[in-house]
Order: sequence, then C-alpha cells, then structure tokens
Amino acid sequence: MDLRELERDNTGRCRLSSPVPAACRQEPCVLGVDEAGRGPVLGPMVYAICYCPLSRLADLEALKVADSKTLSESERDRLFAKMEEDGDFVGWALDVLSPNLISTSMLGRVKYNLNSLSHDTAVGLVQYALDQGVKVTQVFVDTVGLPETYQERLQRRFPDLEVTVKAKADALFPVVSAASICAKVARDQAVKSWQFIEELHDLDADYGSGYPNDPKTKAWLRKHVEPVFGFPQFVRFSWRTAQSILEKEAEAVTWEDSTADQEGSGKITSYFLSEGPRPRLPHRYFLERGLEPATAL
Amino acid sequence: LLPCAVPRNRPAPVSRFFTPAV
Amino acid sequence: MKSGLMFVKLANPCSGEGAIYLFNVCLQQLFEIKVFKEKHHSWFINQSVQSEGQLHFATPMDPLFLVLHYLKKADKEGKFQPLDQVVVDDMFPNCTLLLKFPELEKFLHHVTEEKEIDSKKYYKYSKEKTLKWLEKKVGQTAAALKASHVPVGARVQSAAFVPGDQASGDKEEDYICYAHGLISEYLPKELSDDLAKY
Repeated sequence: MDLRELERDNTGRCRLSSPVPAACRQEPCVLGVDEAGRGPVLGPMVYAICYCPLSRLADLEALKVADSKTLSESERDRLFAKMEEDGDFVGWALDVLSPNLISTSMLGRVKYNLNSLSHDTAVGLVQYALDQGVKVTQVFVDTVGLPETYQERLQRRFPDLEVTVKAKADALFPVVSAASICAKVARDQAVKSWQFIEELHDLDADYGSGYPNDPKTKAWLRKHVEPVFGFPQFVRFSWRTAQSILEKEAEAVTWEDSTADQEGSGKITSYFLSEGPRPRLPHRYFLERGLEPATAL
Repeated sequence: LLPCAVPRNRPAPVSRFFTPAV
Repeated sequence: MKSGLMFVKLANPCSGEGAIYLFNVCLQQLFEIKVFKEKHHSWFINQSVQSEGQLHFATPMDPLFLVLHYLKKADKEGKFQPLDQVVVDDMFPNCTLLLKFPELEKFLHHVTEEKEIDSKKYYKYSKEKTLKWLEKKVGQTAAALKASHVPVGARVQSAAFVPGDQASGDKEEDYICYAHGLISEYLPKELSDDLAKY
C-alpha cells in the first residue's frame, strides 16, 4: 500500500483508494465499512471501505477473508495483496485519521467526539464510492456507538441504499472482513513507517501494542513526555491515559477559557449594575489585539 | 498566538517542536 | 540617548493621563508605545519558556495629535499666541520636545489659523479646520483598514481567532465608524463627539 502521501503530512486526514474496477460501475455492488485502531493511544485510526459486485461475492468469500482479528499481520498483508491481484472485481478506499486530527477534534473549542468523527468518516467514504460511480446497493457496517442510531442515521443519509448495521459485522459479512483487512494493513504500515515531525532524541521504537493499558506503552509515554510541549504528535493527547501522564509529568498550562468559566460564575446582576462611572473602553482595535498605551517602562 | 500560559521560567526544546515559518 | 532615542512621558491626548512616547531625534520622528498584554501568555525566548515580561510596540505617530491637545486648551484665551507659549505643561515638561519637529510648523495650518507679525508666527486653534483635517484622517484610516482586511463589522473575541474571509461582508459605513473610533483614541472626547457629528 502506497502511504507516501501520509508520510508527507501525517497531521490531518489522508485518503487512499484503489482504482474502481469496471465491473463495479456496471453491476449492483455490496460495500463493507470497518475501522482499525480505535482503542490505541498511539498512532492513527483508519476507516476503510471495500466493495465488489453482488455477483462476485462468492469469489471474495473464497479469498478466505475471515475475521481480520484472528489473522496475523503477515496473513493480513498476504490477503490484501490477493485482493489487489483481484483488482478486476474488488475495490477499496480508506481514510487515515491522524492522532493529531483525533486529539484536536476531541479537545477543540467545539467538541467533536470520536463517535461523530467515526460516523462522518464512514459516511464520507460511502459517498466517495458513490461519487466515483460505484453502483452501491447494499452497505454493511460494524457498530460504532448505539447500532439503532447509527443505522437510522446512515439510512437517512443514504435513503436508496440498503444499510445494515450489526455488531461483529466483520465476522458476518465478507465485504466487512475485507474492509477490516484494508484498515488494519493501512494502520500497521502507517505506524511502522511513522514520520516523527518532532526531532526526538533517543526515540525508542518499541512502544508495545499502543493500547493504553499495555505497561510497555505506558512506559513509552512516560519516557517521551516533554514537560512544556507534551508528547510527539504520534500520541492521541485526548486519551485519558495521555492526559493523566501530562497532568503528572508535564508543566501546568492555564488556558484562557478555563479561567473565564470560573469568572463567569459571578452574579447575573453584575453584568447590568455599573460600579460608578464606567472608564472609557479602549477601541476594539486595540482590545482585540491586547494592546494598551504604555504608562511606564 | 495561543491564549495559554506556562507559569514557569525554564529551558524548553523550542526548535525541536516549532519550525519557524514566514 | 547616544542612539538619539528618548523615551518621554507626555499627556495622552485622549485620556489626558501620562503615556510613554519615543522620540527618534535622528529620524525626527515620534512613536507611540503600546504594550501587548494578554492575561494568559508565556514567551518562547530562544530555547526557553518565560512566563513574565511584556512586549512593547513602537508605532509612528503624527505629533500634531499631541500638539492639538495644547492648542485646544489654549483656545480658551481666544487669542493668537506663539507656539512656545501654547505647548507648555508643568506636569509633562518634555512636551517642548514636540516643537523640535521641523515638519510640525508645515502642518500646523491643518488645525490652526495663523498670523505673522514681524516675521514671528502666532497661532489660534480652529475647530473647522481641525474637523476637516480629521475627516481626511478618518477616510485614510478607513481605506487602510479595508486594504488590510481588518474585520470591522461583527464583534470578534480576539484577532487571533478571526477566520480570514470574515472581513468581506463589512459595509462602507462600518469602516468609517470603525476608523472614527480608532482615531478617537487620539482625541479628547469632546472633539471625538464633534467629529462623529461632522
């Protein structure tokens, strides 16, 4: 899988896709959606879709794309290669969501939680397949959050597609298993070839599984925290594990809105009653730029 | 401009985390 | 002093209180000094973080705004006077430095009536001329604001968070009103009100 674009900029969202097989433009297709790397505190999350004509579903099954969770990394790589070989009837596309994108979404001024980010990414990928002319008729998705709300939201978004949201979909439906393999292969490769934009000294490549409860991962996090700048952007700052290590090991940082909330909790009347002559407010040009006349040096 | 304060005076590896841009 | 730079305290024409100005004697130029203050800030200085300290900006400023303050005050006497008898201030004695700008004499006619007796010049504050001059200043400032895409319409929390395209929706009178407010930072309140009416 060619991840050069991701290696060039791994701070945002990176979309990769295969060419669309001709058969998928002519015949009704089945499309599966799955994700990889939802739980880890390190590395990107990947959302992938995989699709093929309904008439070739049995061939996809014959590839033995069983539940990707039971497959080893090398078996996944092998299966993905086989899917590529069968490029005449199997197509795929995926979004690599960088740790930075995940963290800034979750920690931004306007909160954008992980479920919404996942839903929107899945919707974006299905729409992308449609835009590329794939004749999608059925969509199978693994659950993210509440199955009913997810099902209802996807069905409303794609009224003329048959949408099925089901737990363990990646074990039940071959197209979802195939999508899961694409996602995992992409994430494994992205993590392995991760380009650290920070100049890290004595970077330890062995960070364990990347899951927050893995002691090796925890040790790695503790070792790579910089007191002022925090972690490299390979880390999902918004994860509880990362935040608690920052709280313990890094410098305190006070943000504007965090104190404003406390101030805001004064009496409502304080906003209307003026205490004596109100001083002439500086013009907003200077207010907005935090500029005041210097009265002493 | 980030409206935040690190209420300390201390060394920091600025050039390793910030790349100046024009 | 060696470099020809002098920080002096003069009366801020808007508030009347003392404020710091910078005289560049070589360049014959006046600068106002603004301080950048934000409640939560630290500084990256070389390879360190510093939590204290302030950033000062020196911005060129037209000395006429400062002289105007004295001309208006002297106008109470309603007579023509030599400039060195008008620009006097026991609280801010350095105001006499303002008379050292050769350019000043050239531009005084924007805000004063002049008389010359025995090759000596006498000045008297003229409200009409001043308003006309200020109107031009407002026009120039409005044009500069527009040219540099300063958002003048909707209120913004802080300049750092302004999305680039917001300025496009601002109307002409927004610019004029904003420019008037900005210029009023250098005018006594009474003159700012007159200018708004004018």
